[in-house]
Amino acid sequence: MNIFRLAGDMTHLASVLVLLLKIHTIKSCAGVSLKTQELYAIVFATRYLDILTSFVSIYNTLMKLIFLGSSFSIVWYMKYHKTVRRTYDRDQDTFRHWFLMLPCLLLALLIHEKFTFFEVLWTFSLYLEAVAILPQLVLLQRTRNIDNLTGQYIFLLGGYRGFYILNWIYRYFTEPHYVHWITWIAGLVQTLLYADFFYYYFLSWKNNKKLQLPA
Amino acid sequence: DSPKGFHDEL
Repeated sequence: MNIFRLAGDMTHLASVLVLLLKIHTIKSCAGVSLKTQELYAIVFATRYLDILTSFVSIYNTLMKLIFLGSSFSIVWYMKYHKTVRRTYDRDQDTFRHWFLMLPCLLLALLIHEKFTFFEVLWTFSLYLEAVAILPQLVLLQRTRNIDNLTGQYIFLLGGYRGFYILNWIYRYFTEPHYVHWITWIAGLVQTLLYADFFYYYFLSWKNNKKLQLPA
Repeated sequence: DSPKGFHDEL
């Protein structure tokens, strides 16, 4: 464990807690994409399949449980909670996220570290996480609004992967044989996607106008 | 950390 990875995990934890608290407190999920939340629940479910079979540390298992619990709770709130579900922007959140999953699955079947059931699903979760934010970014562009909690959620979510890139650089230089090209490239693609969002977010903040994401 | 090839990150 190194400071970059701890910072990354804490930022990631903060992002899901910010979102969960927002939805739980104001009983509204306006501006939040259910598609992205469903993709994240799938990301965690396929990445943490080994939670019962492999033990790394108390911290590792605890965080996995928190991420699984929070992501499924958010999906549950948005789909089934009597008050929250009414605030969901169904006709704006129309990104075909299932079409994102198929290419990720095919890619995981082609490019992976080991061809085993767990490893292919783990790689699938890595590719899926890189693109999981897309429905949310599309929704933001359509609804033209970005309330600061959703903005913070995306900011933290992007920040966590940025910290992880620093963690991979650190581990590359401090641990012999620590090379995971697949993880590094997927993480880089993901962060670049957020960087793009941040650029337009910063512009809208600086010029004090509505967030305008590119078409 | 854990042995090589073992996913020790979240």
